[in-house]
Amino acid sequence: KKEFAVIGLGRFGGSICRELSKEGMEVLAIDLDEDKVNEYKEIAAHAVIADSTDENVLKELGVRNIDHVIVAIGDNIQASILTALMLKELGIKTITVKAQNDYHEKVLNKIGADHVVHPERDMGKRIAHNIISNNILDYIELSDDHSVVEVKAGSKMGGKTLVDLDIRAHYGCNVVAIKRDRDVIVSPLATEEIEQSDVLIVIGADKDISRFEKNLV
Amino acid sequence: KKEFAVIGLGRFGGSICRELSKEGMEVLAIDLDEDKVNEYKEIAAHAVIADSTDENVLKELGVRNIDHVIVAIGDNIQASILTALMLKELGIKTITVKAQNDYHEKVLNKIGADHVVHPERDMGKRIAHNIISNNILDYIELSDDHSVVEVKAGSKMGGKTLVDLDIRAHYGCNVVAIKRDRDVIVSPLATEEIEQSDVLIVIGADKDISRFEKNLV
Ligand SMILES: Nc1ncnc2c1ncn2[C@@H]1O[C@H](COP(=O)(O)OP(=O)(O)OP(=O)(O)O)[C@@H](O)[C@H]1O
Ligand SMILES: Nc1ncnc2c1ncn2[C@@H]1O[C@H](COP(=O)(O)OP(=O)(O)OP(=O)(O)O)[C@@H](O)[C@H]1O
Repeated sequence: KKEFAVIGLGRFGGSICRELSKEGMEVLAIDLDEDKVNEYKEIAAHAVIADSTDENVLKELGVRNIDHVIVAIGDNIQASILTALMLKELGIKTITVKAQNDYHEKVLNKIGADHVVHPERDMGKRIAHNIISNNILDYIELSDDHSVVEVKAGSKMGGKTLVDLDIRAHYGCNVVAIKRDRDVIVSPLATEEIEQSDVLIVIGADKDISRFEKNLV
Repeated sequence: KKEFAVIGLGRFGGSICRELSKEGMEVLAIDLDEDKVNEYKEIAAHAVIADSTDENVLKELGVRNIDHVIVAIGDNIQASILTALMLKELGIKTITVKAQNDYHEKVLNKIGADHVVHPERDMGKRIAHNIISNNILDYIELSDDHSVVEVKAGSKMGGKTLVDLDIRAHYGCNVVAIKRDRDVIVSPLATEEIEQSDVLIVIGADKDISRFEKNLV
């Protein structure tokens, strides 16, 4: 059974800790801050007050037996880098580390971090795209120029079927699912009639999505 | 032409500022910290050192003419709430506010914030799901029990066509796109042969995705 450790119980680390625990995973939660550790005593399998830059502490905690450690220390870049370095030297198979900026990421890559994440930066991009395009409720990059977007159907599309609108032929986009009230219709049929309050999940090249959205939404 | 303002140039606010500017939007960047403001002088249309909790400053900055203001102040919950309140009282049409925790969100909703976002918390959930399921590279919630996931194809699926695998019939999931090297094949044909290094974009009910992933990945 896979074991995890989360070092740093801020908003990001704390959320990972909660979500892994909610999915039944065994999590060791570690932080310098006593209040934060107490908050996680009821959530994680184990919650310990410790300084992750102390190698002896990491060894004592049996961190060596853990399959995947997440380092979610924020402002203290030094502590984040030192912790990541020691974890790899202790032989931890996989570490995911939160990076503060590009310089931080470069160093983490050089010292062997398996995954480097930029939660605020990436959510900022996503929200920027949602903001630019009012009708786009969510936007996820598939590649540099393709995305998955959630679009409110609106009055132009309400009452029409997918084959009427022929979105794929006209815009090269694919409506892969429709969210209607609390349901999700995956791979809707061509005969599906769109309702004004529907949310369409659309995949396509960014410029095609943009064109689709300008004309039909 | 739509105008935006971003208050708070941390990792999240800074990223929104960059992304909006990159998309050609006019952005007013505001922060208390001189170094941060200087960093954004070359990025945003305007970058100003100011305390957003000072109503006179907000008025002077002409913030009243701005369509959408993003409040990305982090640790100082008081400043975030006060800023949001004043922006709504000044008649700003839409404000998006970053929340530190659920209590912060409750207050923001009561004072009229149009959108409240939890970037670290939501990315934490996403990454937790990626971690639990090694083969899932990315995971986005469509609803409580439906998701869009990116799955590495692997050797079990390599060399088979979509119709061979008949994923929809067996698992109720839909392969809506295939990422191959730098390309994205949207709505792949049933005759498409999967390559081992492909990344499949799959939509379906969570339990079906889970079953698909256990059997075929
Ligand atoms: N050496 C360390 N050992 C253990 N925990 C640490 C160490 N250094 C920092 N932390 C903890 O890491 C947590 C996250 O750090 P911090 O709050 O600086 O980052 P953040 O990026 O603002 O967090 P988030 O954005 O996830 O809320 C804090 O709770 C802090 O106590
Ligand atoms: N009253 C204020 N007026 C203008 N800027 C402010 C004010 N209060 C805080 N800020 C700025 O907001 C920015 C973000 O705040 P902070 O770093 O506390 O949040 P954070 O949540 O850790 O940020 P992020 O996670 O986005 O990196 C900082 O650059 C800070 O200078």
